[in-house]
Amino acid sequence: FVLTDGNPRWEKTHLTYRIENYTPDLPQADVDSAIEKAFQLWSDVTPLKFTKVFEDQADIMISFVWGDHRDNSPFDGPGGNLAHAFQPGPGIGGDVHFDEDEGWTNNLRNYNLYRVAAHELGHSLGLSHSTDIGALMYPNYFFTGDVQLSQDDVNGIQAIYGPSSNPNKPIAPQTPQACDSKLTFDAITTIRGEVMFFKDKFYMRINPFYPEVELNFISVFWPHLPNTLEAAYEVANRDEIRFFKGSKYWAARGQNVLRGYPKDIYTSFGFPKTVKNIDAAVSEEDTGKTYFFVANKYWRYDEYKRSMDAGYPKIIAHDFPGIGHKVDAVFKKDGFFYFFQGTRQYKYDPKNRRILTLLKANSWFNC
Amino acid sequence: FPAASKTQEQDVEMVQKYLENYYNLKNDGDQIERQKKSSPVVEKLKQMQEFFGLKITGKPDAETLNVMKQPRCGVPDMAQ
Repeated sequence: FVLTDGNPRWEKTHLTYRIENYTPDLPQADVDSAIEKAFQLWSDVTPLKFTKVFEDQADIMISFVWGDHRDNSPFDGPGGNLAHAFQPGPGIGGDVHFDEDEGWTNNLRNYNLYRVAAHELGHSLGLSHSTDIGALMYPNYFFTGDVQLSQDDVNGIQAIYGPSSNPNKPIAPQTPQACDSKLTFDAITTIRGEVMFFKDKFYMRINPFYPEVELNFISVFWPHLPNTLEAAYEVANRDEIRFFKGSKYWAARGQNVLRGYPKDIYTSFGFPKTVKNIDAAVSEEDTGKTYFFVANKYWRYDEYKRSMDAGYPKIIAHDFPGIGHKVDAVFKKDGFFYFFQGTRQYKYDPKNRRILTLLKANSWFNC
Repeated sequence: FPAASKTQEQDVEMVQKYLENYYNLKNDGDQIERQKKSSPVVEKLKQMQEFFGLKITGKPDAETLNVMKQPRCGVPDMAQ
């Protein structure tokens, strides 16, 4: 997080706000609700309290304005700048301006007022832009449907105002850090020669031609996939990636989720109803066999016959010695399986059925 | 190589405007056109690329342009 230059802050904890005018894009009640919820995000984690007033000057004045609206930052028409806010202080300090040239919404369409208001109020309270892509205070608009402070936002605002005395602390998601030695993964798959690691609502992507790990939202590629995937694998000869969560799965080719998905794993793969979710999956391109890991057992599916092989499930520990009882994620690269369990990773030789190396889970990230 | 297209000219303007808006680049003419290794434009571009975790090239490459084109919040202005 980044504090505003000079560390400006409100010296009182009870602040007032007033909505000076309303956008015609939304019913007034929706605007009121979006603004109130945005304030609540910040009051939930600090000693700050916000009261709405209907006349006179409030600490934080909120307005919808066009173009040059007589401050030092004229708006620029549709797109580009969406809004801005002033740092804590008297007069214009703390005020929030929304660009009326944008279409304001209360849904996933651009631009969600609650999402933008939550960000701007961070400025009104003394936060600058964060470099954490998962933080509300990251400067670029991105909206996946939920608005919540990340741990980075909480750390920032509490650095200014201290924590809330409220014992019910909201859960603040942490953006995964590639070089965090405690990093674990939900799912991993190869995809067109690259490897993608999935964690919460993020993916991390490595590419042999690019030294940095790319971190971004899963929804950047696949807007309709859920967060916190549980397994993923690539069927290379069909150029297809399959993503699993619970008893549902989605198939994607490149950035497109194929029509007709999600489907259920029972009808498509033949799992019994006792299987509630898949922990990990990997497919062997040369044999067309896909391994599904479910608790301490694994199943083998034939991609050509499109049916589960007979004699499964089998015990993981019997056929993959040393891999143990549960797998978080697995992928295959250059003839080896890479199994992930918590912060550990096993490089496994499937021909000789033995573990070759024990690695940290994030060993692929050039840390 | 194709001649500079309208789009590329627009990109140059967009980069200039973006750096003026968010990185306090002073507008004193066609800076982008005559950028040198140590020019303010390159330095500002590097700052922007570092912030967004992009490859730090000091050049308005495709990825940088893509980030610049995303809608965003304006400058958190000074109350004074």
